[in-house]
Amino acid sequence: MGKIISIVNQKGGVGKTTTTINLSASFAYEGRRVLLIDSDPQSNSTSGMGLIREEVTTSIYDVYAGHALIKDVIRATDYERLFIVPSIIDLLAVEVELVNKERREWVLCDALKDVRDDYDYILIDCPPSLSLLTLNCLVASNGVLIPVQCEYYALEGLSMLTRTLDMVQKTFNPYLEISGILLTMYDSRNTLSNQVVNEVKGYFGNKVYETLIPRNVTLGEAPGHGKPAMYYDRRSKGAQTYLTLAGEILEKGLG
Amino acid sequence: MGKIISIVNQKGGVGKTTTTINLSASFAYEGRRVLLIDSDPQSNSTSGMGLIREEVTTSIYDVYAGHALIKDVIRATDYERLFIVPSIIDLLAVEVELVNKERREWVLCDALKDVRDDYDYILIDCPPSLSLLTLNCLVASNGVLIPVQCEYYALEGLSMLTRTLDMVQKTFNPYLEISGILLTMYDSRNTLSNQVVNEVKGYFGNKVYETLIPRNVTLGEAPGHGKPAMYYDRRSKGAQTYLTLAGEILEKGLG
Ligand SMILES: Nc1ncnc2c1ncn2[C@@H]1O[C@H](COP(=O)(O)OP(=O)(O)OP(=O)(O)O)[C@@H](O)[C@H]1O
Ligand SMILES: Nc1ncnc2c1ncn2[C@@H]1O[C@H](COP(=O)(O)OP(=O)(O)OP(=O)(O)O)[C@@H](O)[C@H]1O
Ligand SMILES: [Mg+2]
Ligand SMILES: [Mg+2]
Repeated sequence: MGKIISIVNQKGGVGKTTTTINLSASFAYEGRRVLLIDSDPQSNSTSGMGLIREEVTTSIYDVYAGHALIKDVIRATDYERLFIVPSIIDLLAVEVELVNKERREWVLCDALKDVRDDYDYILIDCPPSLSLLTLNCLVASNGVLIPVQCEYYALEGLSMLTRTLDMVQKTFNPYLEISGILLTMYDSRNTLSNQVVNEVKGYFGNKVYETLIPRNVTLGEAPGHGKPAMYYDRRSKGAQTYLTLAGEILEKGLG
Repeated sequence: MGKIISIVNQKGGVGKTTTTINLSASFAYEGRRVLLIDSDPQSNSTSGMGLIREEVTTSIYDVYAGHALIKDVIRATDYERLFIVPSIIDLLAVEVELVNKERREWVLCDALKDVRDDYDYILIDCPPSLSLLTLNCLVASNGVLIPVQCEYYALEGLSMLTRTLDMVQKTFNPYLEISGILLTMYDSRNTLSNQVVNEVKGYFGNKVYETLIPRNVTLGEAPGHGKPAMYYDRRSKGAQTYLTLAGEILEKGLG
């Protein structure tokens, strides 16, 4: 059975989409079969993987809205063993449409039952909020990967997030665990960066991945070319570090 | 009557909170009377202004929940002419609590009627979403300031945001206009940064502020000390640029 991991943090701009795309690509490169699900109305994972809005006729929206099975909306990418379920802006409406629906927190979980054994990893890119969309992702997952930017405000939101995870574990999904904490946009010359690394390691101990993602221009440029960093500039530090991260996760047999 | 400006962009981590804090402080420094409202459950503006969670007994949550007037939750800061309405994490619940409420989009607008003439500027820090909380801020405002990070994904979300603004103008608030677009985390040596500046200027013309906020370490460090950048390191480029921005806005008589 595949590992289903939500890439989640309600703090904005911490590297959720960048991690979802580059970790998915790295797992596929290492021979795993991967499904990337974009569950954010902003659909940055969709465009970061090279899909153009006009081409996206079916998406995760159709699954949440109940008019398509997940099998119907999965599409191949340019990369071997890497598949995607794109998102569209209409997903914004799901927050309101689901409120009064039966089993509103279970829609994605129920939908994924059909396909979870077809992939080694299913990675879900979440929006920057702790809303019904994010709740659906957490209920459907057996692991969460939390990107934490090496900045002051990043620390503030962590207790809010862990409280939400506890609630989801107790009320909906006892299998949900923290797969790992990923420190992103790390700059070794910057005191604040190092302070955040120490605080996060102090708080989460060995749940923190040893791989630290550096601030790297290629990771910012690759989305404009619709490619994971390793296919835009394979030798870049950004691409190499996500490959190292994939290796660390695969080695430890972690989620 | 004071100018009420929402600092809004559903893209995360673009500099909404940093702009709200530093622009508020700059307007107050220039002699204006300013109210900063933190309408984000993450409450980064609250902590960035030095308030400690335990001290925040009343907040914007009480106004949305209907058990306090805005006058009851305004508090002074350490800085002359600068006042704040703090936020707390409970604000997360407002999204669900308001859904079935009468005039759910008008709660903040109605609440601000009492105090809007007491201030020259009211700046509202919004969460990274286009949800009911953000809708309340837009309905209550006569201007919006849109921070845009000089990164690829920043361009993607702009059409989503302008469509939402059009909807709000037509359905709720005909006075709502774009006060300006602020380019943030600009790095003149980086090609992507310059591409984004050109695209945004091409798209929004003279709505784009001439002041570009550079990527600057002080703007990242100041929140950890609970102070606006100008009171943490007045000579820093970050603090100086927000002062320049305040001057540009005051000069043009813009919102
Ligand atoms: N390690 C890095 N080095 C440099 N730039 C990065 C890095 N990681 C991400 N970025 C850039 O920073 C910005 C924010 O990253 P990203 O969009 O992945 O964050 P997010 O958490 O998904 O944001 P949101 O909360 O809006 O969904 C993007 O423009 C991205 O290209
Ligand atoms: N010009 C700048 N130079 C350097 N760092 C900056 C700058 N502006 C903001 N930052 C830092 O970048 C991070 C994101 O900024 P900020 O939190 O203000 O964005 P936001 O849009 O409010 O995020 P959210 O979407 O989570 O509310 C913060 O850690 C902040 O300190
Ligand atoms: Mg994202
Ligand atoms: Mg913010």
